[in-house]
Amino acid sequence: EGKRRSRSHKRKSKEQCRRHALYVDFKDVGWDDWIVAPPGYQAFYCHGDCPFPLADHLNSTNHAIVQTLVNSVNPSAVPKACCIPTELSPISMLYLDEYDKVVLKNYQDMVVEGCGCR
Amino acid sequence: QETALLVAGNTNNNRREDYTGETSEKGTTIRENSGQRTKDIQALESSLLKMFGLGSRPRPRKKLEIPQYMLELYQKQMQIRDSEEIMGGDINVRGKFTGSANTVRSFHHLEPKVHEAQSSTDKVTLIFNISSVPEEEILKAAELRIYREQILQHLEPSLKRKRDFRYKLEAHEVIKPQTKNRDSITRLLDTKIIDIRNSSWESLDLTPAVVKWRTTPRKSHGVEVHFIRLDGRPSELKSSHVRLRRSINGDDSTWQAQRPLLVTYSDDTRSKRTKR
Repeated sequence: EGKRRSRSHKRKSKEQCRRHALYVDFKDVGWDDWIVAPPGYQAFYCHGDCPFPLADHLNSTNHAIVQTLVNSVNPSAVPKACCIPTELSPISMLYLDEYDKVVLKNYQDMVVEGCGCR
Repeated sequence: QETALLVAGNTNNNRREDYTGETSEKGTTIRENSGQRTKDIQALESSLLKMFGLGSRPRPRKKLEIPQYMLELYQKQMQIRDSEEIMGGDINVRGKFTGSANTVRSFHHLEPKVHEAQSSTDKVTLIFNISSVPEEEILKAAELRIYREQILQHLEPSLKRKRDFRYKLEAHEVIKPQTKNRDSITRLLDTKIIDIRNSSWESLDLTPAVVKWRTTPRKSHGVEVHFIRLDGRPSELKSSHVRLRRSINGDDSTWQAQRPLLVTYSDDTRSKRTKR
């Protein structure tokens, strides 16, 4: 009972795996002179704990469930599943290249849409 | 922050020398660290630029006009993404077979020198330098966008009947350029029938020519744009309708906004390969 109580306390104190805000401002890195649009973009990042048992919203795979289960029995044997991006989307960028030509390009996997334990 | 650290290191160094006459190694260490950090930052920037498909950091000229069409295309992409939540990276343009294109590049033609200026009003040769398109990109489509400004009927007494308003805009690939003894040898790429009472941008398909220019750049002699009447006779218009060359009276910003634009749609396969 005592162990369970302390475990649940720990679980509450650790934040679960989720998406966090991360704005990448091109002006901050001094790239606003060649990137015409957008001025920056919401990239997001994934961070948090993947606790046992894995909840449905954590978007986990069967393997992640097994890994988390083994970790819950023997933490020294295997680490917990990782909190990583499970869904990404592209962004469009309008910029000037090295030859002063205007380019519009779609870049894959630039924005985190969803996080999960894998 | 690095600069501040370096300054602080130097200041401490000087102070120690002033008061004790000893040379501190701390300043040197900070400077070495700072050098390492600068290298790290440069490496990080270079890897990011590589990810963006750029060899070096672009240093654009200060007064560069961004073509309106490219801005509109960007806005459209943003609207589509917001409304339909598209996860793919393809750029779809209505009426263009762009397929899996994810890159759009725009090019202005090389303006001829004064002594090379073409005298004809209904036939203009436009030469483009497309050597900046990386080899990894597969060309899907290319179009030549030409602006034409409406002609007011009362200014042109020759315009009487309805058929007088209808003209043809043709794009010909130059196979062999014009010489002193011989006219240029060309092949027709695309034709548009236009009504000169309207102002609009016309799009002419140049895909076969641009594909050829990319594979064999020495065969790139440009494209001839013909502005002729429907019956094939040369134009009798006194005022200029199609914006193919810079006007003597026109200002630079108007010319930059209305000059011909070559737009290429290509598929950059590098990121896709890495993903696989």
